Amino acid sequence: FSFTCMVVGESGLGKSTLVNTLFETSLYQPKTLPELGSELSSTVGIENISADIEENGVRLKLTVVDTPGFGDFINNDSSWDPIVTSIESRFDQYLEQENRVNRAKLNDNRVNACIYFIQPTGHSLRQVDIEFMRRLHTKVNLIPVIAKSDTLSEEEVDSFKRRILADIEYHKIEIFKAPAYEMEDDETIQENSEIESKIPFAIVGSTQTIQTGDGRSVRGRSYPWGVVEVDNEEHCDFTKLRQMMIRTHMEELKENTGILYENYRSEKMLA
Amino acid sequence: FSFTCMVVGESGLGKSTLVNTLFETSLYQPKTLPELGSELSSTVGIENISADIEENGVRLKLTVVDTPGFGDFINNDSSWDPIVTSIESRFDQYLEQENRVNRAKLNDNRVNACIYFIQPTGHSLRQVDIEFMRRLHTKVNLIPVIAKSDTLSEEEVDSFKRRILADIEYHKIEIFKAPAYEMEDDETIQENSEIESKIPFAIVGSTQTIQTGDGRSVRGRSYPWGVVEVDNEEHCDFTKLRQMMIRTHMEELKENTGILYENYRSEKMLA
Ligand SMILES: Nc1nc2c(ncn2[C@@H]2O[C@H](COP(=O)(O)OP(=O)(O)O)[C@@H](O)[C@H]2O)c(=O)[nH]1
Ligand SMILES: Nc1nc2c(ncn2[C@@H]2O[C@H](COP(=O)(O)OP(=O)(O)O)[C@@H](O)[C@H]2O)c(=O)[nH]1
Repeated sequence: FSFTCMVVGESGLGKSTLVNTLFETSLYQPKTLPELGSELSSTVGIENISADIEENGVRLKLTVVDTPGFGDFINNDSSWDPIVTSIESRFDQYLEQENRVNRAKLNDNRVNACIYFIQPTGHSLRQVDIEFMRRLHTKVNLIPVIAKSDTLSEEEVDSFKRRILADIEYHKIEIFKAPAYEMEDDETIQENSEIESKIPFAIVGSTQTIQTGDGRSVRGRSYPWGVVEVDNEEHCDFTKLRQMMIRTHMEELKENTGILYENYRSEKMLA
Repeated sequence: FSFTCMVVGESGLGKSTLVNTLFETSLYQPKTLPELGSELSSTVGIENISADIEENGVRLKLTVVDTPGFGDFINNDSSWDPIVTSIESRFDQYLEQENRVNRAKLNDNRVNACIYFIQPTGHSLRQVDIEFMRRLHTKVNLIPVIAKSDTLSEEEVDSFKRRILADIEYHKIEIFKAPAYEMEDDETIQENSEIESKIPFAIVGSTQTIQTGDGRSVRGRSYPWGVVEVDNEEHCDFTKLRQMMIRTHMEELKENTGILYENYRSEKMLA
């Protein structure tokens, strides 16, 4: 069972931390900063890291696709191109395998989810956010999240979410919503609607264990004014993101990838 | 007595809030967000807001120069040009007044300080930060600050500051340091060195009054996990910034503007 998750967003938005928090693994080692005065490469990179992990007793080959450089340059024109190319070339690789006579060993490296990190400005989506999502939403399951949401107060999170959803609707961007099945029981329907009501998830990531003021041991971030708890739903939506990606919706994410792939394949054949 | 302060940094870094906090005035009204789908203008704007305020019993004509759009576009090439032009044209206006026969009414609108807002990534300076500061440091008193520093834990602030100072030194950027005078008393020397040891200031801004857990009324930001206090030196360096800009160093900022102006004038005459 394999799952490929892409992460996109400016440097410093907590992407590596979130991946480690989400999959409870140190997939990303602590970053070494670029050397003083080192010129950033001027194109967005595509880097894959894989690990075998276990989720709910299921062994899973997890691949994370990192996109270093996205949004980091003075000129970010076409910074999405290498990302679109990567997603499409994985579709092409799958297509080519499907067309072979011997289909025994189908190696699926298509991207099942793309987590897009939104800067917690508190205002609205930025130009680069909109341009990226417009080009990617028909090719990959897009899961926008508010990065480092411990920057925002509760009211700021609420109004920011409302504005982001309005921007997304205005630009006709389709973000991943798990399809509703007729056979679902009430409890699942309730759970799914609670998850959906939090989109875009306001997340906080941390692999550190902190002592709270009242003596509990939690994953979180310690400030002089208090401790943000990653797994506390009063503090952020991390739990909801994890539920959507892993517990509840991993199957749907993979199935929807198949649908997006079919659309890509038909367009290609018509072209 | 007049003072002109420029603020530069991406949208959403808390610039308007900081100005209101710093000068204890609602110079900036709550922002109306751009309309859904409105195309940002593609050039950086220069906007002046003035107010008569009182500081330490001294009446002061404060002008804040805002630079909307800086760093906000997909392509931020040359986003510093309108800012450099604004600073130089104010030098030119002063030069022209100095050259007039009647010098009675010298109207000084030169920029006395430029507060540059650094995104709290926790990594290092970004390309746009370095490019901006390299072009501006010889023309204006540059005061870099870490914006929204309540995003960073205490250790993250310390290591981020060290890296920022290393980046600044590497690129030979000169940021404003108050000149030391021989006649200063020990107390002033101590105070100044405490201020300087905190550069770049890690700031938090807020005009809201919040109740703390122990019943005090403070300027701050309220989170489910605690209250950040703007005026608490354990929480951020806002007090130090205010001391440097208003209480202790306003005179030096104006004098140093004169020195930068003289350098500009000499270069212009040699050119
Ligand atoms: N405030 C806050 N800081 C975070 C969070 N997640 C990570 N960080 C910090 O932000 C900095 C950059 O994190 P990193 O994961 O390297 O970001 P990346 O460059 O996007 O991979 C580090 O100092 C992290 O400790 C978060 O949820 N909230
Ligand atoms: N975490 C944090 N948020 C802040 C701070 N200052 C302002 N904000 C919030 O950040 C958002 C943008 O602030 P604003 O002053 O409009 O930023 P500007 O676009 O740079 O002028 C608002 O929701 C503010 O309440 C701060 O010091 N820390």
